[in-house]
Amino acid sequence: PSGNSIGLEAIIRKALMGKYDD
Amino acid sequence: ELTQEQLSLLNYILDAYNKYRIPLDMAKNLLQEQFSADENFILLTEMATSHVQVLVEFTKRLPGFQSLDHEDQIALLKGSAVEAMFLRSAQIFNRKLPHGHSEMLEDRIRKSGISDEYINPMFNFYKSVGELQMTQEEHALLTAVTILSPDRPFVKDVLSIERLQEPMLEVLHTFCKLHHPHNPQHFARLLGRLTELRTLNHHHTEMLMSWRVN
Repeated sequence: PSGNSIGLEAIIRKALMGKYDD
Repeated sequence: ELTQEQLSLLNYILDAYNKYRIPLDMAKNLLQEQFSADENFILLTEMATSHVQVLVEFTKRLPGFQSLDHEDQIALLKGSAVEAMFLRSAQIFNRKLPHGHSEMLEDRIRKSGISDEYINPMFNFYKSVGELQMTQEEHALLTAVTILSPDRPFVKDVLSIERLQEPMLEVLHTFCKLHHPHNPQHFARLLGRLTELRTLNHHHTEMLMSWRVN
């Protein structure tokens, strides 16, 4: 996966856990 | 006609969709401030991040989504985030905006450093969505259908996702027949936009690359 899709995945994982801080 | 159960589903999805918005302050910045290309890049990046966050909140409310395997939840969101974003921006772009705002928005996107090669198909998509004159219900359901696409990469439990997507497609089909009785092709045209979205999604990585290089 490209760097972009890793960034996207990190945002999704945090949002699924309800974390928005960083 | 829609059954009582389908009507409840529609209202529930519509309600979740109406709550799915990026913060107003961020949207205001896009129209009110004058930025350099670098600041444009940062603003559009922040908006994309915010979009994904609210998209996840919408998706969590799709009936049955939270009972899916956690990794499948991520695969669905990863596979559809870009498509949902294009669909959402198409809706915003086609809204009646205050005088001059559409032009300013288009100008800002065109000056963001993305090649015309990628920008033009995006605006063509916006226009083709505009021609359909979709209702809020259709946007909500089509977004749900996009997210619950069982054929995304890395999805394991295809059957469970199909079971969640099917009722959405049925409601959308019936809704189209009820609201566009003189246009029997409307439902097919909506699904046709999903094919266009797949192409945009496919080119999105290249588009980001060109943006970074520029």
